[in-house]
Amino acid sequence: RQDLNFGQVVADILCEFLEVAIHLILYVREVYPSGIFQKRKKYNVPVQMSCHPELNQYIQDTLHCMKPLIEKNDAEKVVVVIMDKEHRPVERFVFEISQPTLLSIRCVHVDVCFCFCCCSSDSLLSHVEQLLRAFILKISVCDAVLNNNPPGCSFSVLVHTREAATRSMEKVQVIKDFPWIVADEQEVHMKEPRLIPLKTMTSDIVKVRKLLAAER
Amino acid sequence: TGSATHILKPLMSPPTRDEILCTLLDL
Repeated sequence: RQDLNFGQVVADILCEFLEVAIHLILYVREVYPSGIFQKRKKYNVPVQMSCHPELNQYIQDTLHCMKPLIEKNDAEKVVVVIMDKEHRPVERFVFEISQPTLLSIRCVHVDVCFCFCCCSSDSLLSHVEQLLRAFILKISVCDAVLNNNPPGCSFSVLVHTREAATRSMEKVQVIKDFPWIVADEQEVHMKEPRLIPLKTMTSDIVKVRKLLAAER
Repeated sequence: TGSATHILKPLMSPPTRDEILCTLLDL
């Protein structure tokens, strides 16, 4: 248990959460036909997840490449962008991610070990599960506060990272044959977006600071 | 300095709605 790598644990939890969140956003915002989604249970709530192999593989590859950045605390934001037929962003779901500082990582690491060794790991995991569930529930109902998107939309996942971290992304490219490029300005910025704060969450081991939806 | 923010995205695009509809029809 002392060998437990805190960064990896956080990255695992966040990537699993982002996977569920991306599937749910694509379902709720009707980017794909509802027929490819199946009801599953995650974080003890029903969610809709795609059962289309090609789409699932794409989402998995995206998260696989992102994981090393999250592990090293190099991913500042993960943004799910919904684009219209002309590839202009019409909606963005912004996940601002921050991990505790190195010092607090160490402290929390001890806490985690303490929880695992002396208490029940169930209480810690159930706390994180509760927080992530709240995010998922917010996404499930976000269409109530968002306008309908035009037909024929697509999506993209953007990662805001520090310049120096781009090298590790290049490393992953070689392994996964899933190259990443710098996003075009027009894919990133929206003119006068309407910002809708959906949820903020903090816990000792995972921090997803803010979930924002922005629409044109 | 290495501190500037880069915004990265996968080079490949996800399958489009139409592509997915076609595969559903094939099935």
